[in-house]
Amino acid sequence: IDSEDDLLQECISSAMPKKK
Amino acid sequence: PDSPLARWTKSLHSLLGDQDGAHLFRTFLEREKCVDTLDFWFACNGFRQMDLKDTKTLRVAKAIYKRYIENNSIVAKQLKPATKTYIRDSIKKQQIDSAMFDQAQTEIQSTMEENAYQMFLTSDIYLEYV
Repeated sequence: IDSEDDLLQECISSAMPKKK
Repeated sequence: PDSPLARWTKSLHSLLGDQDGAHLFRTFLEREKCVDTLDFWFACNGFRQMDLKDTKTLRVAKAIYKRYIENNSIVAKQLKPATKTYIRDSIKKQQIDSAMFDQAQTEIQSTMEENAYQMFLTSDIYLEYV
């Protein structure tokens, strides 16, 4: 089970802009 | 006129939609000790895209609340008391909604637009990059 910090980090990363 | 730099000065939204722009702005905010506001902004966007049926979503809502809102962090300081209460109550009642952080994100975004974004556009970090 992922830690809270990992989940939060994953959530933030998912919203970051990706290279075109 | 279509260069990344032209887009960065157009709006905060265009800056944050560009990978290099978001990265440079993050470096600037780290130096200004308010990078949490940007991470919170991205966390709100990420949360909005999550599946409400996934049990992970409630845990992420709680994590966002604990990390940025419950304590006296820079994000918490920039939010209206009513906004914080609304989020706290939603989590307490486990009433998770994709839009539950929208108001908080708007408030943080307005503060960023008025302050950090303007400062960024005149910062040496930005000018050196240009």
